[in-house]
Amino acid sequence: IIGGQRAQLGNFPWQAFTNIHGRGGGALLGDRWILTAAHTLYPKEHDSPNNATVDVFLGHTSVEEIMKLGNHPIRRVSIHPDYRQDESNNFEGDIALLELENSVALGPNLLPICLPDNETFYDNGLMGYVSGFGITAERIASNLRFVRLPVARREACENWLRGLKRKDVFSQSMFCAGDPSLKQDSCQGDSGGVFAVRDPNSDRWVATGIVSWGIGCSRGYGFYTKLLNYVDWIKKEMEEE
Amino acid sequence: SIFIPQKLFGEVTSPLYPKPYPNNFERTTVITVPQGYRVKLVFWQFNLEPSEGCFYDYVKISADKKNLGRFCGQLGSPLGNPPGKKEFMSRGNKMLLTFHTDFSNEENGTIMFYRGFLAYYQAVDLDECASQPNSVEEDPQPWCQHLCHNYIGGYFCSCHPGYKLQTDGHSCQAECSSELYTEPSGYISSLEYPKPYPPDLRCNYSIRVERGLTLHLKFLEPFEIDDHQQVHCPYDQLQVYANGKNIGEFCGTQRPPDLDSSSNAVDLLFFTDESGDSRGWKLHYTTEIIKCPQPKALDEFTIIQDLQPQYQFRDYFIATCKQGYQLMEGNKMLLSFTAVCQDDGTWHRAMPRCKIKDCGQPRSLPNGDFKYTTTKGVNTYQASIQYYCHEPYYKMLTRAESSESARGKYTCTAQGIWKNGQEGEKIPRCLPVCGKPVNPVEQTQR
Repeated sequence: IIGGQRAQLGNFPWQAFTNIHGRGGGALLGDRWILTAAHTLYPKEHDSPNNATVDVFLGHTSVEEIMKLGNHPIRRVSIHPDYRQDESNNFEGDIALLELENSVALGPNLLPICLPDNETFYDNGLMGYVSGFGITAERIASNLRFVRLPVARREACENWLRGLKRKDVFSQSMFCAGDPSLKQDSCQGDSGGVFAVRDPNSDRWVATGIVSWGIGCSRGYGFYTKLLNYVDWIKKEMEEE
Repeated sequence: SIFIPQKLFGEVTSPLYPKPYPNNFERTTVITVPQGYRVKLVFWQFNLEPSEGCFYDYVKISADKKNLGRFCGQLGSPLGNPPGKKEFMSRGNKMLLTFHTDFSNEENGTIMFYRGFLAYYQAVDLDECASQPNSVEEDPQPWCQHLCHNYIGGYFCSCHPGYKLQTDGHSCQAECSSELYTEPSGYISSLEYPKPYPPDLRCNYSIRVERGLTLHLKFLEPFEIDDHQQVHCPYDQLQVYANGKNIGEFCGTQRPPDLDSSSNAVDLLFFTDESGDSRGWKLHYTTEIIKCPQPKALDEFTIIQDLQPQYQFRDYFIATCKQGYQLMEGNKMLLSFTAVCQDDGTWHRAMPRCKIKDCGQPRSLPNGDFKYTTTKGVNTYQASIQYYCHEPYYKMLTRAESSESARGKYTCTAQGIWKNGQEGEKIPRCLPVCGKPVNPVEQTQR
């Protein structure tokens, strides 16, 4: 998290801390599902076999404390079928679900986040919060941090990518947030965490995106998996279990 | 004489009938029917020369050594002595018919021709039982000493109870060593009652009725058995046994009290010595169906269905419990209860009890808990609990149409199950509440 601040206990109680192929994030859904990015489980440009252990921690803002609380064993991993590990510039379907072996007991430091149900959550300029244990000021974070970012116009992001002569796929199943003029951004180690928006109507926090990819960190747009497009898939995966 | 072969019916006619009979003729026809029958004879046609006193031509009928009449003339005519429509009956199985004609049939110088007679006879059953004995009979028939039973063509004898028909088929000798009575009621008496009973008797009267019935004995007047002033029943005794157990020994002239044997098997032994002229005894026995005690519930929760004012052998009753209570037989739970009244007047099962249904400890609710809205820790019928979720992190999931007041409320039902009005037996679920951090981020500096 670049340009953000330290989170307090209970600010982002859905935040998961993962250690799979390196540090990552996730979000608690219900009481036994972790939403994360597929590329944290199946990284692109990864030569070694995909048999890393999946360590998931919940319930604290301190890395040390969250690990002391113990890991949560995983029963099942579900990767979206659109995800292509072998395509470096394509983060389409960058979404995965981890089913916990055991349900977690909810409390002030451990609560799930809701999912979106309409397009207004992606209105241009809507402010959201991204949290994570990723890199901050060129250092690996030892505490959870967060940053507030605006949803950006699609066209602006496309132009920005074109200007950088990038061939990365920016599909309708993604959205962009941040601004090249802003320092604030998500960064490596934040992947899998969610872009959270507060819905004033229901007074609930809704996860509208998953930290997916970007071109470096800070002074640019970040790209997020658009969760509204995957709600049906998520429900289906959960209901099957 | 001509003998007609034994038949049950036949006819007898004058010679040459219907042609005029010859003169100077006499013939006796012996009509015989089988033993046990009598002969009945009637004339259908009768045309003989009439004469004063039937001196010339006549028909003479006789039977049992008696003359039944002498006849001549014509039917319907006052001359002579025609037999008319008279039926001639013998007492035995034979009848003699003699037909006699003189040397001529001339009237005022004119020769008359008379056709003769046509008679029919038939065998009629002899009621031997109605006939009086006659010591001067040729073939004396010994009559029955006790009872006579007539039938067509014969008769047979039988004896009073306590007597046995002898080999002669007529005389009866006292025999009462194994008299058996099985009817639901009846009368039993000493031999010859109310006349003096015979000496040297060893009588055994057994009453055996269906199980489930109990015998009552009632002695009638007169009651007279030889006795002694000082010694109890030394000469003749009447002993009564019920199910093999002696319930009394009686003699004298005092009628014994009514006896309730409490048994379906009674034996009466009657012994008499070589002398005495007491009139004996007679009793009327009846049966009554065995009864069982009136069933009574052991507690206020037991219901006896269709309670009857009285229960007797083979009757039954069904017991159930009030709603919310369980039938128990000892420690065993019953699905139903029936008791049958036995032949000894007892119920085949003891009355059960009803114990309040217990739903047991309520199931724990994951991510929630429950509290008792009735007495804490009591899980019996009509106890009530309220499930709740650990809010604000969890919220109870119920049916859309369930009311707020009923949500999570469970009652111990009559079936012994915790139940909610809408959810039924299924306990509710506590689902996570999303997007409601207890401590949401709030930024101050702008």
